[in-house]
Amino acid sequence: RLKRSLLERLVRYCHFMQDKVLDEEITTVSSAQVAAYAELDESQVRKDLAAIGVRGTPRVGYRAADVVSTIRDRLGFDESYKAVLVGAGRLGGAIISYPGFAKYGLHIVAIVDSDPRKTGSMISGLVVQPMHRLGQIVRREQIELGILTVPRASAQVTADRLIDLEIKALWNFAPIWISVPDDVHVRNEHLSVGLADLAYHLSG
Amino acid sequence: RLKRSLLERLVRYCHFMQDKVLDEEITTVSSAQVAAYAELDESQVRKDLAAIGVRGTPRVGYRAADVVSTIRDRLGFDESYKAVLVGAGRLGGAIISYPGFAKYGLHIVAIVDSDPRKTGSMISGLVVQPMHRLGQIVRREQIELGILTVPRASAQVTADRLIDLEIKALWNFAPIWISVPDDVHVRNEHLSVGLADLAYHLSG
Ligand SMILES: NC(=O)c1ccc[n+]([C@@H]2O[C@H](COP(=O)([O-])OP(=O)(O)OC[C@H]3O[C@@H](n4cnc5c(N)ncnc54)[C@H](O)[C@@H]3O)[C@@H](O)[C@H]2O)c1
Ligand SMILES: NC(=O)c1ccc[n+]([C@@H]2O[C@H](COP(=O)([O-])OP(=O)(O)OC[C@H]3O[C@@H](n4cnc5c(N)ncnc54)[C@H](O)[C@@H]3O)[C@@H](O)[C@H]2O)c1
Repeated sequence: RLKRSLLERLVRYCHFMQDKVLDEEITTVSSAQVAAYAELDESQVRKDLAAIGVRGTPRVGYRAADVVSTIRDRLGFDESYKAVLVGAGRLGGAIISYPGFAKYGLHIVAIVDSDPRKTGSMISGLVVQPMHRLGQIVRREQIELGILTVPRASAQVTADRLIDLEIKALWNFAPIWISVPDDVHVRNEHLSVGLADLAYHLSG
Repeated sequence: RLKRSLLERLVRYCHFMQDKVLDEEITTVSSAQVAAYAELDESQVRKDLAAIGVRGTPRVGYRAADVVSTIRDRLGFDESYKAVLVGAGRLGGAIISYPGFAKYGLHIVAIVDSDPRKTGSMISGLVVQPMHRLGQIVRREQIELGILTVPRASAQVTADRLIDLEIKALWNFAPIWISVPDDVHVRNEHLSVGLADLAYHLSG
């Protein structure tokens, strides 16, 4: 299992190779160029890429297309996963229309919400469904990921329902740490870490 | 300067102490309890707290209130900073109403947007201002932080304008890596890292 900090660095290298290199039609790139872009030591870049079996050629560097395809394959971006988004509010609406989900193999196939005024409305091509249909949707579509954009007070109870439906992973945006069984993966996207980072830098 | 990974762990310890401990009126907590909550080694917890000068008492543990006040003080949460949010769309609206900004000393004092249909409307008690007022607002209010919730295509040009106005830090939510001079701190809040983390766990 790759550590989370390594995963985050590999995503950045992948971005660099895709955005800066393939768009400008450069075929090879040096570890120094990647290191400068990612604000890291060259030795860290070489170590990270070696961890997924990618080696550069001395004086030539890394072949960009090879690095991208190895990272995508190793991190599972070429497979396809289905997600349901719960909570069709402001943040939910912004996430549904976020570009790039498909680049990582993730497809939001359903949106549900507890507010009867929202059900039946259309967001980015999907009709908002009522909560009582959640079970039927998750089973029929074989959904593996639940995205939680509900208020803090509803996050745990919504997670519990998805866990009962044997969801494999949860992406929680509500500002609360939800508890789950060991076999469910949870990623919390809390603004509090960003707030702390900024406060720390502004206080310096 | 504290490393970012240490900063993120200290925020989690602070959450634990505040949410679990002060609410339940427990005064001391052991490194084992903190480690279990944060899914880390006990030795990592002890090392992190020692890095900011907090030591536990053998067989008693850490005094929760002391840990919270030391973390808050060391990370600058008790100071006060002003922010302007640019881009009063779905995500901007969700961020403005996010609870807890003030807990980190951050106060959003102005919202601006380029869409004439949005200027003049009210969001969470603030009137949306037109872009031509940005300079005047940043100078008058002595704003230190710019929050970018504009589309990808407008992110760099918006950042450049805020840098001209001598903003100290940028919190970028648009899915693009913006370039800034060395004396400006940028925090990117990209969903791509979360997407990669989830795709990786679903593929395993
Ligand atoms: N992590 C981040 O980046 C970030 C940023 C902003 C907001 N947030 C958090 O995201 C969440 C959503 O914020 P928002 O501004 O979109 O709120 P919102 O009020 O606009 O949307 C919440 C939606 O959830 C629905 N809902 C409420 N209870 C529900 C339940 N039990 N089951 C199903 N649906 C339910 C509501 O009907 C509404 O449509 C909040 O918890 C907020 O704190 C996170
Ligand atoms: N990181 C995350 O968590 C996350 C989640 C969802 C969306 N996003 C990103 O956040 C951004 C906003 O998404 P959204 O769904 O709120 O979009 P939106 O279209 O609802 O809102 C964008 C707002 O920016 C304004 N705007 C456009 N160009 C501008 C400019 N040059 N100057 C000032 N204002 C300008 C528009 O008038 C609009 O009000 C996008 O870049 C999106 O990709 C990030």
